[in-house]
Formats: sequence, structure tokens, C-alpha cells
Amino acid sequence: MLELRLVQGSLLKKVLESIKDLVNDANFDFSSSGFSLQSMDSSHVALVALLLKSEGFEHYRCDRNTSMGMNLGNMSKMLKCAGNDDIITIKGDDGSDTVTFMFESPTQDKIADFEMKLMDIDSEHLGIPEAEYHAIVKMPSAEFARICKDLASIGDTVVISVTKEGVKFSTRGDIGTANIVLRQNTTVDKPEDATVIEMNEPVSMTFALRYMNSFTKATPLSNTVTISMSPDLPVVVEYKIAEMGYVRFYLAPKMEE
Amino acid sequence: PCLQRTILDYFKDD
Repeated sequence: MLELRLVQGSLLKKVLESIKDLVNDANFDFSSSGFSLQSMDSSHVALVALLLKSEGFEHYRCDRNTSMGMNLGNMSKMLKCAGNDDIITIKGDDGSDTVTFMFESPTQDKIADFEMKLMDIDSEHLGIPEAEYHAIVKMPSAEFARICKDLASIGDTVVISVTKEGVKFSTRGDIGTANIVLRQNTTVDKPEDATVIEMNEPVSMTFALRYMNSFTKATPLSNTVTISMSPDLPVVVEYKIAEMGYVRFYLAPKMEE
Repeated sequence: PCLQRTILDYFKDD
């Protein structure tokens, strides 16, 4: 028996909007500590890892670990039918081939039930080692989204370089080049507006902007984004979900031949 | 030209 009640249903709506274009189908793994998802995109160049911990739910019941295969496009269609202020409850029974999404309006005068067919997805679960990163940049998520969008109008790859001067985003294309440098800036009124650069070693890596722009669909989830880089690992672009968990995007770099 | 690596170049099956 599985029943999770999320008062801030809009969070789940935003999570789906942030991953449904990157990943088509995924297994949702439910355990007593929360639910998670790990899935690569079809090209295996990017990986999304989602975690929503049980303490973020008003009510969380998961009698035994279970995994449910869902088509994220269909799930998004159903969640789009939930109001932004609705309470969303996910219900599932062991052995059932459907999952139910229940939407309750804040005044409890409207209750909707959407039942979605589950699917069998045989996805490998990858081991993601904890790592020491050469550089970790924490910045306003809107700023990162703006940079990725702007650079994508000039080129299709971005070189992200972290030095003691700051973090530089560069691209080049047929019409020319663009360089955007952000310096560490902690003298701001609100902490979420700060750009904080933790650099253990300088690092510079190249990535496809198409994926970065897909990741920025998670911007509504968090005011800040953290970008962690090491030359021998995929970059991690993380959007924390306040008191609940995170959406992490891993992107493999492009290497000079 | 740049060679696009994949996730599987870095992370192995559990």
C-alpha cells in the first residue's frame, strides 16, 4: 500500500515539467524514506536524479519498497489537471498496474481522481560515486537560465571555465563568439542572489547547450542552482527542493579529439 | 571537433 500526500502539490507539477522533455519513461522508486528516480535521456548523454524525502509530505505511507514505471509525458498531462494550490495525493497498491493521482482544492470542495496505467521499464540503476569537485559554483538559477539561453543563440556548445577570477561561460558560432564572466559576489541583500565560487583547482569543460537549456526548465523549483565540475566526471547541475530533496542533472562533457 | 562522451563512460551499473 502506497499513499503520499503532498500539500504543496505545485512542487510535483514543477518537477514533472522540469524532467518530462529530457526523459520519456522512468521508474519511480518508493521506499519508507521517500521516493526517487534515476534515468538517462535517450542519447545517454544526460542523467536526471530526483529525490523527494518522506518528511516533505504531510502524510507518507509506503508499506514496502516498490517501483512504478511511468511515462512522464502522460504523468505530466495528468498533473497539469491539478491546480497550483491543490493538494496532490499519490496512491498505489502492490501488484496494481495503475497509480492514482488525487487532487484536492484547498477548500476541499473539488476532488479529482486520475488513474494512470503503469508500464514495465527495465532500466539499469547506475552507481553515482560521491566526488570531490574541482569547482562548485552556486548562483541565482534565473541568471544561469538567462546565460544558457543567450549563449544558445550564438553557438551550440558552452565552455565553462572556473578560475580564481570567477566563472566564465563561452561559446562560438557562425556569427561570432560570446563570453560571459561572473565574479564571486556575496555582498547582496538576499543570500539567494549571491554567486559563490568554491574552487579547489581551475577547471574548464565543454558541454552541449541543448542539454543545459533542458536542465534550466527546473528553474521554477529553486532560486539557486549549483554547478559542480571535475574534469573526469560529468557536470552536476543541481536544483534543491526546499526541505524535500533535489533534482540533479548530470551531463557528460564533450572532449577535444 | 569535440567528441560527446556519454554518462556510461563514467557511471557503471550498480
